[in-house]
Amino acid sequence: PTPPYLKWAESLHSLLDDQDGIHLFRTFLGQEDRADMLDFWFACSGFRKLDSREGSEEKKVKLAKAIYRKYILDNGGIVSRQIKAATKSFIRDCVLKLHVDPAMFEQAQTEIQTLMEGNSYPLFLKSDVYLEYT
Amino acid sequence: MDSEDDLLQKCITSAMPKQR
Repeated sequence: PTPPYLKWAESLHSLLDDQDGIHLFRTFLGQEDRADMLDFWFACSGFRKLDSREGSEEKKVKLAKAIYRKYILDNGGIVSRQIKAATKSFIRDCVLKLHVDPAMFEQAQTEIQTLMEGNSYPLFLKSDVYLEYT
Repeated sequence: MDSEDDLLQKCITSAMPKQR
C-alpha cells in the first residue's frame, strides 16, 4: 500500500484526512505562527457537523461566539488578517443577531483553505519537517 | 457546562479523522 506520507502530497484533503499528517502540518504551521489557520479550518468543519449530531441552539450559539472571539474578532490574528472584510462582517452579524446557521463559517473556511492550498501546503511539502519525516 | 475554550477544543477534535 502507498505510505501515508506519499498520500499527503496528493492534496491538502489527503493530508488533513490523516492524524499524523495533521500533526506534522500543524508543527510546520506553528513554526510560522500559522497554526490557528488549521485549527480554524477544523473548528468550521466541527461547527457544521454539530447541527446534525447533537446540540441545543444554546450550545451552537456559544460555539459560534467562541470561534468568532478566538479567530475573527482579534484583527491581529492570522485568521482575521487573511479573511475578507465582507466575510468577517457577515459572521459578526450572524453572531450579534444570534442567527447561527450551520453554513455561517463556510465562506471563511473556503478562504482559509484556498490560502493553505496556494501557500502553506506547497511550502510544507518542501519543508524540512516533511522531508525529514519521509 | 463547558467553558468556551473546552467547547472550541472539542469542536476542533470532533472534526479530525479518527486514528487509523
